[in-house]
Amino acid sequence: LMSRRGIDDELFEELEELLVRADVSIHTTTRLVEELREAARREKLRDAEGVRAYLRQELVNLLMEGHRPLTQPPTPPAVYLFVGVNGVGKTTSIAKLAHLLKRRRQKVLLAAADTFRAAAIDQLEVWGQRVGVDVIRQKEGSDPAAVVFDALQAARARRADVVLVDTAGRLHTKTNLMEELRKVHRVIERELGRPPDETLLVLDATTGQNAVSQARTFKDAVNVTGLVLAKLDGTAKGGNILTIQNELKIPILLVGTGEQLDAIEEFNPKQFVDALFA
Amino acid sequence: SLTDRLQGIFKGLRNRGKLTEPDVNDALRQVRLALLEADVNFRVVKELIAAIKQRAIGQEVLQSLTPEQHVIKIVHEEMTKLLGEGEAKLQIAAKPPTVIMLVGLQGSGKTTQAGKLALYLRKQGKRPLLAALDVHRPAAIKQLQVVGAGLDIPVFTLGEQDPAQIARAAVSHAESHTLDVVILDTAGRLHVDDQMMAEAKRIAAAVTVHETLLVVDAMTGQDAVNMAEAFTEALPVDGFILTKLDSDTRGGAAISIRAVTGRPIKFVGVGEKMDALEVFHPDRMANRILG
Ligand SMILES: Nc1nc2c(ncn2[C@@H]2O[C@H](COP(=O)(O)OP(=O)(O)OP(=O)(O)O)[C@@H](O)[C@H]2O)c(=O)[nH]1
Ligand SMILES: Nc1nc2c(ncn2[C@@H]2O[C@H](COP(=O)(O)OP(=O)(O)OP(=O)(O)O)[C@@H](O)[C@H]2O)c(=O)[nH]1
Ligand SMILES: [Mg+2]
Ligand SMILES: [Mg+2]
Repeated sequence: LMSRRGIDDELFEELEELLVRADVSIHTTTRLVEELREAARREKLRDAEGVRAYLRQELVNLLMEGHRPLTQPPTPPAVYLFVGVNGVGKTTSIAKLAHLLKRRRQKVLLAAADTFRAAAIDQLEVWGQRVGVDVIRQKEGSDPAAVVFDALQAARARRADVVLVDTAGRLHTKTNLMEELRKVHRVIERELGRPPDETLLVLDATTGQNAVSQARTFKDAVNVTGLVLAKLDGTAKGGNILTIQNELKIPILLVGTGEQLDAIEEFNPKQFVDALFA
Repeated sequence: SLTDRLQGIFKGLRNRGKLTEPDVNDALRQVRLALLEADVNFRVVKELIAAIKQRAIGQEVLQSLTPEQHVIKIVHEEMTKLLGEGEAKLQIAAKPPTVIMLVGLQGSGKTTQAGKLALYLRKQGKRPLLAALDVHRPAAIKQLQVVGAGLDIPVFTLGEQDPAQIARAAVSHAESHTLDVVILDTAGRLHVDDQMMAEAKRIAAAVTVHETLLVVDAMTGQDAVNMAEAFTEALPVDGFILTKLDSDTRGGAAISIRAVTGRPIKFVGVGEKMDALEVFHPDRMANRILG
């Protein structure tokens, strides 16, 4: 019955509500719905189901742009720097990625460069033990850049394939903290002779429009190369990544789907869009 | 800002003389955009716009020399009404200890706010005890212990035991040490995780909880309504602590959670330090959401 429904204003209003409630910005949503009306006329789409299918394909196409695997450098170690605001899932995502890469027989090293938050180093060390990888750390309160320097030296000495760098959560609006992050980024670039192979911004899927502001500011500060969308196992849809992909050209590379080590996947645009419409 | 946008609309119109209902509808479209950009829930925005429109097509606006001021004033008033009174009253038990339980999604700021609340209450002359009920997250207990040590406030733990057990033991520890407030820090949990919601219910049933506070990240988007509703149905949530308001997030989730549950926002977190806890001010929040 549903598929024989006609194309009317109510349909486009429903689709607008679906997108906005998935945290797609009203700006992006309005543009998408306008293009959809245009397409319905141009393609002579015959019913609601046709319109829905067209929109879903448009979204998949949008998200396929820049879809790629994690960057592998010509010479090891690959260095992946994890950044983001407080509590989004950076530390846990690092543990999960370490587990995934270890199972692919890579030698992984973790750098505990969150030297600020209570028990942050302890948290990463527990994960390191569970995964079975070494954690390079210093005292709490030490300079994060110094920890990263240490980790890169250790990576060379131990012939590690990958270094995952954990940093403290920080609001993008705090200029001194963003400057600290720039310094960490510079140290990596200087020691490696190239920027980090990935600078991954971790976003919480429950975050609303502020995610776009976070992406913009972190990109300006440390050239974010990809997104990790964590907590997609909740009821939030993470639609703000459409705007981030579309306007900032930052691809989403990984998704977090739970608190266990195996709860990480490479981003799958079709699966993501299916979940938006579920 | 919204004021600028409305000024822009009305400036174009005033030159034509009298303000009409279609003009007000243009203005309301801008208000709707501003609220959605601020993460206010889609359906709450619908209701808010309807309430604003009722007043905005009245004479006070249509005959005003500065209609944008009037519309802003109405929007601000309707939002402040929805946000409720700034009432940070915490339920204090007739017979101590008062038990406060913090719940919420992963990473919302519960452990940090537990420390802040403990400090706030000690400054009011209370003798608080922090209780480590997160037996899931790696080093969660250590995190609370470091927080407590930094404040010189005791932290009760039984290590990785059943959290309901820990709650009971923490309360009796408080009784025997004349500590008069117990703050239960619990694990982050999804409202759709049946096992974890069952755990929260077991904790709430194990001791008399005088105050259940849902800790919500101020940057939460449209999902705020789903999770606030679910938590409030499962547990006797008395109010909210809205965290990370030191960011530039507009914080529309504040309106959504209050509108859909009727519970008040009692405190706001404005930083990572232990003194970064403030009483909630609805009018300041309305200003912030309007942007
Ligand atoms: N359900 C769910 N929870 C997650 C996911 N990723 C992380 N978490 C949880 O979110 C909380 C915060 O995770 P962390 O890894 O400590 O976040 P963080 O960004 O390192 O936090 P800070 O270092 O304090 O800024 C923890 O309780 C995690 O278990 C996910 O994909 N799904
Ligand atoms: N900027 C800012 N950061 C905050 C605030 N409250 C907490 N945080 C930070 O947010 C992150 C998460 O805080 P936690 O207290 O660990 O959150 P949680 O809810 O206990 O996390 P789980 O136990 O994993 O669910 C940490 O980096 C805190 O320092 C706040 O008001 N402002
Ligand atoms: Mg961390
Ligand atoms: Mg916690």
